[in-house]
Amino acid sequence: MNIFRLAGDMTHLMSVIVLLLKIHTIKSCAGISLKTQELYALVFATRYLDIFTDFISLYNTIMKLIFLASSFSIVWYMRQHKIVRRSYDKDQDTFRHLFLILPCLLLALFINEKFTFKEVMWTFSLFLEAVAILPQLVLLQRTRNIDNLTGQYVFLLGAYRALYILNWIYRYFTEPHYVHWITWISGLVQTLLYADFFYYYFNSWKNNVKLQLPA
Amino acid sequence: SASTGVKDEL
Repeated sequence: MNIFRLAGDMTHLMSVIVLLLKIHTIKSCAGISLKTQELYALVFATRYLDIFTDFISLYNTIMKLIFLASSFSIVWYMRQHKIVRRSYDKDQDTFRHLFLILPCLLLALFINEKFTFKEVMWTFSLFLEAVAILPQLVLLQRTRNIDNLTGQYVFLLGAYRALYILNWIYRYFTEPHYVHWITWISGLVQTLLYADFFYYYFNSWKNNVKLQLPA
Repeated sequence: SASTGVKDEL
C-alpha cells in the first residue's frame, strides 16, 4: 500500500469520525444530509458484497466493517435517535434518492467489466459514490451558514477523493496492468464535484473567516 | 479483469 492510498483511507476514516463525533457528543445532525448518508450506506452495502467471500487483508476487512457499521449507525441516529433526529433539516434536504440511484443502476448494467451480480453491484456502488455527495452539497448551499464540523466533514471527504487519484497515478506507474477506467472516471467525477466547495473552504481558511457559501 | 488490483481498494 502506498502513502497516498493510506492517507486517503485515513482522511475517509476521519470524515466518518468527525461526523459521528458531531452527532454523538453535540447530539445534533444540523446541516447533514440524511439523503447523502443513506446513499453512502447503500454504496458500502453494494460494494462490500465480497467481504465474507474474498479475503484480501485484515486491514481491508476491518476497514470495510468500519465503513459499513458507521454509515448504517449514522443513518440510524438521524432517523431514530430521539434527540438527534429533531435537529435534522428535513424541509431543506429534499433531494430525491431515485434520481441518483436509477441512472447509476442503469449505467452499471451497461458499463461493467463483467456481467455478474457482484460485478454490476460493485460498479453501481462506484457510480453512486461519485454522486452521493450531491444532496449534501445542495443542503450546504441552502443553509449557507456551515458549522465547523460539517465543513470539516465535507473537506475530509474531498481530501480522501483527491488522495485516491494520486494513489491511482502512483499505482499506474508502479504496478503492471493497473488500468481501471470505470474506477478512475467515476472517481474523477466525484472529486470534481467538490471543486466548488473546496474553493470557498480554502478562501474562508485563508481569510480566517467563517465558511459561508454564496446563495 | 476487475477482480485484481483495484479490488483491494475501499
